[in-house]
Amino acid sequence: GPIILDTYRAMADFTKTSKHEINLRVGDLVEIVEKSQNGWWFCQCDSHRGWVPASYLEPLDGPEEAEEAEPNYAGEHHVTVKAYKAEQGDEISLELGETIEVIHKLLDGWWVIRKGEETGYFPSTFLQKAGKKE
Amino acid sequence: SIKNPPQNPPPRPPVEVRRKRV
Repeated sequence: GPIILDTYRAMADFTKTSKHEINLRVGDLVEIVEKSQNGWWFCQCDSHRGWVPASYLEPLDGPEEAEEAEPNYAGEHHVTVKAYKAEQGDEISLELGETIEVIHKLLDGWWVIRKGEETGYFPSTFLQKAGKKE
Repeated sequence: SIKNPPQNPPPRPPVEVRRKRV
């Protein structure tokens, strides 16, 4: 049978930053083809197809964040595969190769992590599960 | 075909979205 894709609505304008992304205007309806864990979702809108940030979208039906996993306060060990310098107060800066614990995997690709006493948001695209080869 | 997702972090949720989620 036909594949029914989930429809989401854009909550804010988004201007693409590369040719594989598409622009969004508030209220645009998009169909989601693939949800990447790093917070970029591949969608189609009219004749356009490309990646958009998941955080700019809300589901048309059903409760928001229905698929969001619960926080795991025990933490899951990950290693940074790229350094990142915090740009906002609730983010955390890390160098390459640091081991941290992931507490909450959010769909928008910004995960809550713990490093020692410090917690904050970190881009999941720069993390890899500890013990995994690249 | 679907290309690999961008490797740069997606933007943080815009302010108007964060307000809505609170």
